[in-house]
Amino acid sequence: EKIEVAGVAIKADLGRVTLTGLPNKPGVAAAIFAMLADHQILVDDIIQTVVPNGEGGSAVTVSFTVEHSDLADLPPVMDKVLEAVGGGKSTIDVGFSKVSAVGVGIRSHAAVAAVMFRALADAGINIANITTSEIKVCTIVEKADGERALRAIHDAFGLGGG
Amino acid sequence: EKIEVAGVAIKADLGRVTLTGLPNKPGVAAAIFAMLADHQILVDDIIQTVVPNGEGGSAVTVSFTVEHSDLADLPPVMDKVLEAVGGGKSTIDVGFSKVSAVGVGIRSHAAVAAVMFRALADAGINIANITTSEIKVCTIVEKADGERALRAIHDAFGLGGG
Ligand SMILES: C[C@@H](O)[C@H](N)C(=O)O
Ligand SMILES: C[C@@H](O)[C@H](N)C(=O)O
Repeated sequence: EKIEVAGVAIKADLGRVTLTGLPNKPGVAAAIFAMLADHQILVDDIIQTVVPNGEGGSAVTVSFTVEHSDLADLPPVMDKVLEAVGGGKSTIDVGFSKVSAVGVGIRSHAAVAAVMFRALADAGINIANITTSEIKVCTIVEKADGERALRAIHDAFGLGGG
Repeated sequence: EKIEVAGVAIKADLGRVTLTGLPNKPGVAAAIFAMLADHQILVDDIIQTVVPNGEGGSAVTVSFTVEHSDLADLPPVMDKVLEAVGGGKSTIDVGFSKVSAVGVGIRSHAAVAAVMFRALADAGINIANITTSEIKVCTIVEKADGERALRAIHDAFGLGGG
């Protein structure tokens, strides 16, 4: 089937916050993002995964990216977030880029992801995070790999313009 | 600041696959999605989070949703995926809906997320997964909560049409 990728895009210089050990019950995500919104933190993307933790419960991971300019404000805000939530642990990592393949109504993300992720693997670039929408597959990579990742994906989809 | 949500959407009846214990190195994500693409699995969204695992390494979680109609094909394909990757564990859960708030160029996901997640919390609905794009904040909830979640978010953003 025709793979419908029309372009690639990069958003350089993102920071990433990862929250673990959060209670998995209604109100937790609301508390996190209300605090961030109140402090005008510009949140780029949000991802949450959940895995069974072998004790009949589940371990939730919430991760979000922020613009580099907002990173200095984050540490005290994250303290307030954990206080509002009543638990958990927060890690702030810096120096990432978001590199995306952009399509027009991607029918199956598997086909686009297979080509895109193979291109990154062949370039020796590790994928730290993944997020998708109907028109995009986005990867978070180390900032130092960003431009090279963009070119590798661009070439893998046979996009023009060199 | 004005919250730019124009509508809500629901995609009912999704299954979700969660992969843990994967090696975190180039080529792993490529192997997973090449296998899924080869077996024509219709993958909806993909999310990957990573947390430090206290041994200097990192624990990666890859989660993706699939259309209900593809669920029966999944178990043998996931066995092949783990074989191709050389490790890891796969869990298949069924009975989810994806409920989204749709905006026009959302500037800060924090503001939209705060309102949306508060609406779900007030309705007593737990958020299992979260994914975003420039125009959407999407939550995965239990299928039984889907329609109620849609209405709660619709009302929270003051959208018309009852
Ligand atoms: C972890 C968090 O998303 C929680 N499940 C909530 O609904 O708020
Ligand atoms: C886990 C997986 O995404 C791996 N980091 C890769 O780049 O393929």
